[in-house]
Amino acid sequence: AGLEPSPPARHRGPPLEPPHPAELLLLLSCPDFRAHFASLFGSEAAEQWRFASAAREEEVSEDEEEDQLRALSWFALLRVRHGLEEEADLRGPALAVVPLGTVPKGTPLLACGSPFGSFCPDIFLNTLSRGVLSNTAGPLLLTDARCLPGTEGGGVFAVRPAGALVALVAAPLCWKAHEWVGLTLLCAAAPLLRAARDALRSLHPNTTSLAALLPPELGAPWALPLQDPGPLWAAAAVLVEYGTVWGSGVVVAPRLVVTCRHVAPREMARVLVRPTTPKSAKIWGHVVFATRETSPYDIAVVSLEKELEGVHMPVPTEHFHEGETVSVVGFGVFGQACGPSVTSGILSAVVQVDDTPVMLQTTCAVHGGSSGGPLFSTSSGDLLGIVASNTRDNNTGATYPHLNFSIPITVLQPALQRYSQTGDLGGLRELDHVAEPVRVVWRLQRPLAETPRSKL
Amino acid sequence: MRRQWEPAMRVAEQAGCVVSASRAGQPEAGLWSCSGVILSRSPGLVLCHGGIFTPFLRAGSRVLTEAGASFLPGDSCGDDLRLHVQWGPTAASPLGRVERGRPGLCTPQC
Repeated sequence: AGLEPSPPARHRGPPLEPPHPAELLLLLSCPDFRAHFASLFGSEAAEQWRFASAAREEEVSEDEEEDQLRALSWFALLRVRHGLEEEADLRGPALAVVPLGTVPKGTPLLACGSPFGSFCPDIFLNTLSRGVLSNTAGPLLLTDARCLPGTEGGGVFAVRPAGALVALVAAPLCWKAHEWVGLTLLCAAAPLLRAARDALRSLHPNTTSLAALLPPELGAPWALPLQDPGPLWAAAAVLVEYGTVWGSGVVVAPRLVVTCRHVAPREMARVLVRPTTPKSAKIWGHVVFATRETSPYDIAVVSLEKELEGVHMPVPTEHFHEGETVSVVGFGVFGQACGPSVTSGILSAVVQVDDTPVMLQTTCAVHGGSSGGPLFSTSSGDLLGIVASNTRDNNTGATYPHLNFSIPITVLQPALQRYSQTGDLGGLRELDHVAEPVRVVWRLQRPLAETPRSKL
Repeated sequence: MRRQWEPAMRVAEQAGCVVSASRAGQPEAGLWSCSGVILSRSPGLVLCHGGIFTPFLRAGSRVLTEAGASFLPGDSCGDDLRLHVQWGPTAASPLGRVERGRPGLCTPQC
């Protein structure tokens, strides 16, 4: 495509700067990022994962895809001879960089990139996307801010302190076993810039002076490493392992965990529960109740062999507010490899039968392995429900992580309380005998307006 | 909520840019592009993704996975590499707009 200067007004504000020539100073990579990438996505899981390509006109061949996988953890430092200096005083304060390990999971993030790269800068230049920090493994970060091919290299910024640089986009789209994951892979900016400083100093005498011009890392209090990596309520999420099957769960009492029946299907089965903190803890428990296959509520209850200490017990909500900001905490995607992921969205629907909430829907990114995990109100931290499933289109085989279904905690709470206090399973057993309209809802069918009349 | 995000949005948009790579004298040979972050304005320093440089590496992309490689000098890419950086306008800049073709993109009705 050629460059054609033309007068018409730009669609988004004042006219764009023309592209300025630049020179490549160096290519750099963060070895720690690559090590974590290999351990999370390498080995046997490798063939399951695919990452989006950098924006390019033609289809991507296998060789090119391999090239791009090799380059996924590489970044480039360029020098722009002209154009930026004239504006130096027009642009606000210099950039600052957030030190590694100081941003807790669940922190709001703002991604800024240009979908499809330089194809349509008039329309797409510096497009914004919002999300939270979903998970971290060293300098390898994940956010649920949705990004598109072409945004590789774009900056990801914190809201507080305003506009501090947290990371750069490494891979905007990730697929696992053909399922779009809905998470964006990031490389933390601090270690990347340290690598750039070291390289500039060792590369060439006349580039040493440039090292001092790279944005500094924020000092205290931002530089204090995190004590608790995430919001208080996130610690209630636990990993539940039953043989080779694993899923998520939530602690509802010091010795009681709720998960999904399809994670821990058999009563009296022994399961292993791994809390988020302390990381290394493992507690055995056994399934005291699991709904039958015929029940629409996919629930199991695990009694722990000893109390879980130091975990904030979530407060069950009594009300639901459609549209409120919510968070899902679950071990989807990475499971045991790293702690639970936090994804954000809104409570998109509360489905009621006879004025009673029987199903919650959210726009959070929910993946295989998140089942049984908790759904929280982001503002109050109250427990809203238990994640049961996301959505797959059987015709196309496409999975939609951002449409998922949770069981309202108001359905479970009375029975859980009764069992906690008296050991009586009666309330939980009633979950096997729910009314037909509730079954119809969970079969994703239209609730019957009225029972069909016989024609006879 | 928007007020909370505004300062970060301003910084993000001012630091954002797009980087394109092509071959000297062969613009039809392909255009690789990605996003980037302006780290410094004087002199201009930009950090962007390295994926767009793989077609230009003299030693091929394998050099990226050689053990211990954590950086490569700028001359690891061929001399035919041409780079351009484009960024958003400041309120004051009265410069003309640049029209670019839009190969491969369309806006299907949902």
